[in-house]
Amino acid sequence: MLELRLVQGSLLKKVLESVKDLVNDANFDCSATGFSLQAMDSSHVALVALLLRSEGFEHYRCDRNLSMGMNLNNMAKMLKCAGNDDIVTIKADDGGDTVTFMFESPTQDKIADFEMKLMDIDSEHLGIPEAEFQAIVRMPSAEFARICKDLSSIGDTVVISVTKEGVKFSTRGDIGTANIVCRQNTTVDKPEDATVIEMQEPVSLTFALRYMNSFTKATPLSNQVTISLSSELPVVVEYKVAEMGYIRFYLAPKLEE
Amino acid sequence: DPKQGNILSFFKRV
Repeated sequence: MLELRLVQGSLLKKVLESVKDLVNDANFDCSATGFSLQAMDSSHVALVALLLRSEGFEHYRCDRNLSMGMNLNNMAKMLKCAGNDDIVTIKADDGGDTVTFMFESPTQDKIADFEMKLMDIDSEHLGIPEAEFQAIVRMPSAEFARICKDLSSIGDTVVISVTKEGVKFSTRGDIGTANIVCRQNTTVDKPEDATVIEMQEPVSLTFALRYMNSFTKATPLSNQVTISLSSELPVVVEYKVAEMGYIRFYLAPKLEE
Repeated sequence: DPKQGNILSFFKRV
């Protein structure tokens, strides 16, 4: 038996909106640690890892580890029916073939339940090694989204370079080139407006902008995004999910042959 | 042009 009650149901709505276009079907894993998901896009270029820790739920009952295969587009359709202020409860029986999403309005005057069919998905869990990153950039998520959107109107790939000057996002296309440099800026009124660059050594990597743009659909989850880079390793683009966890997108770089 | 890498060449199945 599984019963997870999330007071801030809008977090789950936002999580689904951020992954539904990247991944079609995925297993949600439920354990004492929390509610998690790890899945690749169909071309195995990107991987998404979500963790919502059990402590972040108002009520968290998971009698035994459970893996629930869901079509993320269908799950997003159901969660779209929850109000932004609604409390969302996820319920499932051990060995059952459905999951129920219950939506309660804050004043308890409207209660809805949506039952969705589960699916069998071959689970492919990847081991993600702990990496020492050459550079970690923390910046406003809206700024990062704006940069990815702007650059994708010029080119298909972005070169992200971190030096002691700052972080540079560059692209080139048929009509020309573009370079955007963001410098460290910690003298801001609000901490979420800061740009912080931790560099062990300079690093430069090339990525497909199409995927970066897809990751920025997680922008509503967090004011800040963290971009972790190491030579010839997938970049990690991380958005915190309130105080309860994270959504991390891993993107394989484009490498010289 | 650089070639698109694959996640499975970085992270192994467990």
